[in-house]
Amino acid sequence: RQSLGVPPQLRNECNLDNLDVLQATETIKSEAGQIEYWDHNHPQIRCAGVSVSRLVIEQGGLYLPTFFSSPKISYVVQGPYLFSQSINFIGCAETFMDSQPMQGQQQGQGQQGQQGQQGQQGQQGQQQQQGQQGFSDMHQKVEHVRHGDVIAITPGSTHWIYNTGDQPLVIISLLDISNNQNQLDRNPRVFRLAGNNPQGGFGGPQQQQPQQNMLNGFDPQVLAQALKIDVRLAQKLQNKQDNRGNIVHVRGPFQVARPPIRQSYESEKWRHPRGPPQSPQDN
Amino acid sequence: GLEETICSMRTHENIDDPARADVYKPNLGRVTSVNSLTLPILQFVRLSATRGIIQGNAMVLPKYNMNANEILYCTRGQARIQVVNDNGQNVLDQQVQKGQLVVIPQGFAYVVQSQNNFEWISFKTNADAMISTLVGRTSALRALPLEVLTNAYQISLEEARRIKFNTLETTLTHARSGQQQLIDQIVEA
Repeated sequence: RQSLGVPPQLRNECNLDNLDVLQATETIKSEAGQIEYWDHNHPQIRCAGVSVSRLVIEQGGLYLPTFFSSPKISYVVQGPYLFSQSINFIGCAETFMDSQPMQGQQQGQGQQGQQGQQGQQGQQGQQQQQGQQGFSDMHQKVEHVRHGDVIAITPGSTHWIYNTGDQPLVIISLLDISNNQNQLDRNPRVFRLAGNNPQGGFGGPQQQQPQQNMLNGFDPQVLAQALKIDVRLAQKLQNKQDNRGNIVHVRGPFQVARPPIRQSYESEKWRHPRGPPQSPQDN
Repeated sequence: GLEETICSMRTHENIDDPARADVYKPNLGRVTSVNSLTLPILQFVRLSATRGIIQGNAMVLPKYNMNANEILYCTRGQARIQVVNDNGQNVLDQQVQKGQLVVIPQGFAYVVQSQNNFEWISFKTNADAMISTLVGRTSALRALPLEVLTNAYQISLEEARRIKFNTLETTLTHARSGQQQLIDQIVEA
């Protein structure tokens, strides 16, 4: 079949006489973490029609909004007790709304997720000023995720992850590139809404060139027209001078609207069942 | 049972009728889609279609196909189309006119700027093809918290707020005139 010029993607790629233990073969470093890839051209991985990667996000790191053309399933191998992620479904409303005026970025450090609860004292003057400017936000659902969770992401859905904890977050992911929902070729393709990858991509030869975010490819004037902003701000969206990669350190507090965490989860008491009731609070 | 089901299946649906439009703005244009929900036979052939008619000075906001490839064929008029690949590189920036065709792969972002009452028909390789807009009221950018935008693009909260909330439309918007752009550039300089 090869002699007849059958395209590589149509050749029989499953030679399963010998199997190997496979290690990650490529590491792409970012400012606040790294992504390790297994060679998706390895015969066994090629046969399975998948691509596998391991994402490591340092504490306070933000994995910037990204989507894929294939379905993705992930497992949280190691990490803080809780971290935040959001998978944006197109057309869905922004159901998480910040009713409090937001604090400026220059205020405070390390306030993670307790938005509207902490760090507000002594800053009322500036808050009032910002409140007059209408600094409130609304966005799609932000979820608390933890060690042991499986995460499923549909093709084309943008998602981001923020490590709220005090230890690195490790997530192993599988991209099903042979799934019929992926209508491109059998190469894993990452579409970045923000950030970039100056080192170039993984695996396939077409991915070896530096990767920019999607907005980078548009004429800044067209982008400015669509967003109804000035051209200079549109150019900022293109991250042309940004070498931080796709995982970045969050500067200042990360104040997204999130529901409070259940106390029992916070203290991990659920892991240690208690004996007979001993206090008025117990039933 | 075939006589009552398969044999009598409806095989056509008109998407040129303005009254059937899914997106309609009197001064900008309209967009109409047909998919497996509006024409069930498409579930068998696993294809769908979109008809668009936009007037001069209108723009289809940047978007991408989530689960399909798209073949766009111009039936009338002229437009500038830009397509961006997964590396963030512009892979097409050309004028498209009547009789010409553009292939837009899954996930690739694109924007259409009408220059002369642009009309097109798009075929999509999925019976339930879905788009995701990058800009506008239901867009990916709008769904993100301001804090994600400020850290991602290294911009201020006020700038992030303008990016999220300035465009209220979902599909079609006015493209500013060249004169307005020139004024903006002078003000910026």
